[in-house]
Amino acid sequence: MNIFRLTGDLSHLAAIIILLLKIWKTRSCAGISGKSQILFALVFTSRYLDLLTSFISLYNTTMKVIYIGCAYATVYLIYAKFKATYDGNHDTFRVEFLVVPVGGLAFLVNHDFSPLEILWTFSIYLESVAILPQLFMISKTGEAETITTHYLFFLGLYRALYLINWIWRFYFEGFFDMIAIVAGVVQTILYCDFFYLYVTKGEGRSQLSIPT
Amino acid sequence: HALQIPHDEL
Repeated sequence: MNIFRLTGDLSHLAAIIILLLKIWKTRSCAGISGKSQILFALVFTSRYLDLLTSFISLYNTTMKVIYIGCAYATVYLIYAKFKATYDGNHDTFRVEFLVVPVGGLAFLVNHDFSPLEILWTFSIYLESVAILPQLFMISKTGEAETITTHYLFFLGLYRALYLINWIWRFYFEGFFDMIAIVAGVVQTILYCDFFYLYVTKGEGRSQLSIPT
Repeated sequence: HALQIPHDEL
């Protein structure tokens, strides 16, 4: 494991914890897309089914369990515990427009036509676009709380660091996973507009507006 | 034939 992979994982973990703590501390999930969080729970569930079939390392297993646990805890907070604060009227992205094409693509373009591998591929494709309901919600309301922008920053940074990790692994290990790389590039590109706003307008302000 | 290609990343 190289430093980019590790900091990528930690950045991902930071994003997940930041969101969970924000909701817990403020006892509100205003401005958070429950749909994106359901998609992330679906991503982790379909990807980490290999917890049941193969053991890679204690680190790997621990992180997977934490990611899955936090994803479902977040969904629980949004749709059950703090349901009254959930801004469903602005969370109107049609997720079937993501899940259905992504599911079809996973069937067509994969490394191996086996159930677990198709589910893994589905999770990789779905993760690349799972943030769209959240970005759509922010563009609809025209603003995001600072802590939400920190969440998005770390979530975007994680896949960008993975891209460097893949370049590293290609040169030093000959490792090359086309599906992960292409999806990772798409995922990172989706955050670019946000990164720009975060860096140029985010500092010193309490709220970030994304122009529609 | 393995159940799944091993994926060592998260």
